Amino acid sequence: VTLPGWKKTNLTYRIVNHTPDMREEDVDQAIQKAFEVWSTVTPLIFTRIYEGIADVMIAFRTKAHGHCPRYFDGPLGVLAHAFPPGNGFGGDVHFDEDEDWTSGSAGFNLFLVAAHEFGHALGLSHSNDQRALMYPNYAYVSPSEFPLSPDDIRGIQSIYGSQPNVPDEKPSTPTSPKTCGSQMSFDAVTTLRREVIFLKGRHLWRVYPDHSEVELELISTFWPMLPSGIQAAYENMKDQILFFKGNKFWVISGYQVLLGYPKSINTLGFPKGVKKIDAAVCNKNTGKTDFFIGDKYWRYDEYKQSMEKGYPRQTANDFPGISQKVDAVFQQKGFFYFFHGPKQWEFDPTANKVIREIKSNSWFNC
Amino acid sequence: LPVHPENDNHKEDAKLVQDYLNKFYAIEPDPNQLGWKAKAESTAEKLQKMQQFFGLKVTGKPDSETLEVMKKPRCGVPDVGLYG
Repeated sequence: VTLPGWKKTNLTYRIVNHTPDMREEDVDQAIQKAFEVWSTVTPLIFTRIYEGIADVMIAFRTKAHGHCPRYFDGPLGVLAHAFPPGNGFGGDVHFDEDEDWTSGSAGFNLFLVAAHEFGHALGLSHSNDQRALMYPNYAYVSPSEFPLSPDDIRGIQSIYGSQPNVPDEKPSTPTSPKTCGSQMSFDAVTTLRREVIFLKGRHLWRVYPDHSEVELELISTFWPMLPSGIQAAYENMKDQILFFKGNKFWVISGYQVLLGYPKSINTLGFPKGVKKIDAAVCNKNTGKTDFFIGDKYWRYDEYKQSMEKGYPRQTANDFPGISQKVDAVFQQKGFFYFFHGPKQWEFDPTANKVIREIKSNSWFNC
Repeated sequence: LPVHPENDNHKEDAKLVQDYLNKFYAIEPDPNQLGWKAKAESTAEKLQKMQQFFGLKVTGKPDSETLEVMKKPRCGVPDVGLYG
């Protein structure tokens, strides 16, 4: 990294000219998404201006260009370059117009190269980790994948820190939680293939129900771009996990956050009045996801990707015995497990009744 | 640089290697080193730095694997030193 980086978090950028290889709006969108990659994991905010001098001046140039101390070399070879934070050329980004710029996998994907160059404009050098966005050589990755590796995130957060605390961020306890405490409760629980993941504050437990293993980790170890204090989580029918906090949600496939997240929960069909979700579970037998909010729940059809009509409904009416606000819920071997405070209820959806009440940390072999 | 200048292909590779190292591994030559030896060593040193960075076998020679990496499209920012 090149310290101290920018001494402000509000940065401006200006697209001085456009490449004729792409539609202008596609260039604008690629540049905007490339900045979003970095604003997702830092407190930085990027604002576009259309005249005057911006912190990050973006231009398409060829061979020797203006007073720039570096030259381009025609097609292939060097694709683009950028300068670290500072005045004059500081923060500027130049793309070699002799390349074939695209928004797909042909030629060179402008979004990917721009995200890399903006890393330099923010103070990052190259990484020798081949999975890193800041690796010097171009490699195409599907735009649906979030392009930052843990190495990129560690680097940029060592300069600017992580995302500011989300307003209702619970102050995370500096010590590890007491897994077997009698009052143990959870913020969210989800399955992940054959594992069950319990989340609380900035920690997560990975439980393998078929073995007696339990692993306690920091959420940031697996998903550095997720905030702590996740409020709901579930595994959908596409081998993805959705995490919810406040009115935002993230979609994770494997270890990668899909690009373009977090999104607002309103994009799922919730009305503006819904500010947060308490718990969520996808019924793998029906492909329907139930979202629990207060004493009601909504049902979402994963195949049609839309909210079902006639909701919200009273939870207690359709899940007899589940009368408290639901902190967390997951499905395991056909049963639902509803959590509230230090208790959980095993619910049989076929018999439509609670089978037994158990302690919330019964899965940890305390 | 230990390359075989007799035929064009190798001449081209030698130029590619020199350009690549000057662009991305231009480390300031150590003022205490004297004469032509400094030049030869710094080029081989740069090559070793590049091979180290990319996790290649550190031979100080432009073997085929090293040339292949050098021919890949990449960012114009140097891999070492301050890129200001």
